[in-house]
Amino acid sequence: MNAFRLAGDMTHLITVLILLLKIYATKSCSGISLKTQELYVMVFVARYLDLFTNFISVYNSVMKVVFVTSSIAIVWCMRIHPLVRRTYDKEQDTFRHYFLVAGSFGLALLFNENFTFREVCWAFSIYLEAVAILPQLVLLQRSGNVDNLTGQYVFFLGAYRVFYILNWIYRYFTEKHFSRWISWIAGLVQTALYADFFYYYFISWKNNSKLQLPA
Amino acid sequence: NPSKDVKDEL
Repeated sequence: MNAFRLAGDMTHLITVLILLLKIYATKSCSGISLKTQELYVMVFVARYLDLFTNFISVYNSVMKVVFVTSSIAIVWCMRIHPLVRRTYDKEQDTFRHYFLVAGSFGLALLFNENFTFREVCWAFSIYLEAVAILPQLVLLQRSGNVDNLTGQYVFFLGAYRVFYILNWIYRYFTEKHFSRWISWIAGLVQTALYADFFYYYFISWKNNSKLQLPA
Repeated sequence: NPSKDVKDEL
């Protein structure tokens, strides 16, 4: 485990805590895309199938449980919780995310490390995570102004991916066999999706103005 | 390091 990887996981954890904090403190999920959260549940369930089969470390297992349970808790709040579900921007959150699921699954069937159930699910989760943020970015552009917590949420999600890319670069130079081409390609695509968001986030931070995304 | 890299990342 290198520092980049740990920083990446901690940043990822922060994104989950930001969402839970926002929902718990404001009892509102306005500005949050339920579609993106549902995609994340699929990502974590498909990727952490090995939670009970191959044990890596206590840290690894604990973090997997945290990510799966928190992503399910967020979807539960946005769908079921009587107060929170009313604040969901149903009309704005219209991205047809099932195409992302179908596309990622098709890609996983074609490109995977081994054509086994577990490897196909793993590749599926990697591809799906790369595009899972799309409904959220579209929702932000639709709603124009971005409230602070949601802006920070997307920012930290992007930061977690940047740390993971640094982690892969570090591992590439320090370990012989390290060649996660699936993660590399999907990770680069995923981080690229954040590029324009980072740009507008930086501009708003520099001008100390509200984050405005071009519609 | 096993030849097949173990999925040790989250």
